[in-house]
Amino acid sequence: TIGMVVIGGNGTVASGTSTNGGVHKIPGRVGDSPIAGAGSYADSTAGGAAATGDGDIMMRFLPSYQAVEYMRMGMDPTVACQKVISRIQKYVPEFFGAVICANTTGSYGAACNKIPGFTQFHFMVYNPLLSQAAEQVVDCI
Amino acid sequence: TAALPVVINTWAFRKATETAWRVLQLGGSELDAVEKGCGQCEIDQCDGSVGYGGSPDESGETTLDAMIMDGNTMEVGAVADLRRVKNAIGVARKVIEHTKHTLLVGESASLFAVRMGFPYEDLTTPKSLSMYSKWLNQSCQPNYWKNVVPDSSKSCGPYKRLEKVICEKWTISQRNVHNHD
Repeated sequence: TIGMVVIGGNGTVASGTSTNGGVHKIPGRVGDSPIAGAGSYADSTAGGAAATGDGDIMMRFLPSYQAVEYMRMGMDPTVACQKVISRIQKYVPEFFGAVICANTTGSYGAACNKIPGFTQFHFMVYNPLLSQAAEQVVDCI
Repeated sequence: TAALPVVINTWAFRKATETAWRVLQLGGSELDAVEKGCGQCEIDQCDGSVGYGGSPDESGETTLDAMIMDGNTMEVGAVADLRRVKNAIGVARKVIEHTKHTLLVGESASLFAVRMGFPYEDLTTPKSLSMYSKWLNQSCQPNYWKNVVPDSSKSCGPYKRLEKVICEKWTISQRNVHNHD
């Protein structure tokens, strides 16, 4: 799944996702990606977030909406992402998932849930301080 | 350090990031950048989890989910279980622009897409077909069923519900870092 957040020079936020979902799913199954607040969320008064992972689990927590609300409270994007992951961890310790967050000043971060075989999450960033699109990685919590 | 504009996306899908950034540099809107950036992954079939020819369902079909959101107006366009149309996020954008709805699903969403001028085409590829037949040959394992007969952990369906439901705590049956949405 790709989840993306774009914040323009004047702070306008847009987000989006696209996916073909889980493999061998039961026909009719829809994951978190097309659900606003789950797959992604954008609010130009606070920031944007997008989630990826096991959509059956993640959609139940509206992780993208939650992350934006944390940033609205002034949390740093990385902390906002981590808090979302830890919220889900309480109920499903072994869930597979990651979140990216960015606020309207252009600060960004990401977080993921550490499980065997998934201990780091790679994501892409491009901003004026980078001469090209940069692959970045966070250690899962 | 904070700096604007910024494009951030999940996984190392570099071409998507570069496409979105280029749209911004050429004067496109943030929504344009999201649509084209994510749309690039649909074309590239990023890690098999985006776009046509990936993640076949139990009937071997690839179906697509996508959304796009405008943080200024809080408008959202989304499609789910979209069949036989490749550019899911493009269709999601049309939901914002040409309907007062937010989410359109299934075959009817495909009909809407055709009305919006998107081609109606098969999303199956030799790769997704081979994934599907391999799965059938390994007794349809793994799958997302529980409390059914025959035992879904041992054989394919069709399944019927098991009279006595066994309460299982969150079972994570899929652990494949490429199986995500």
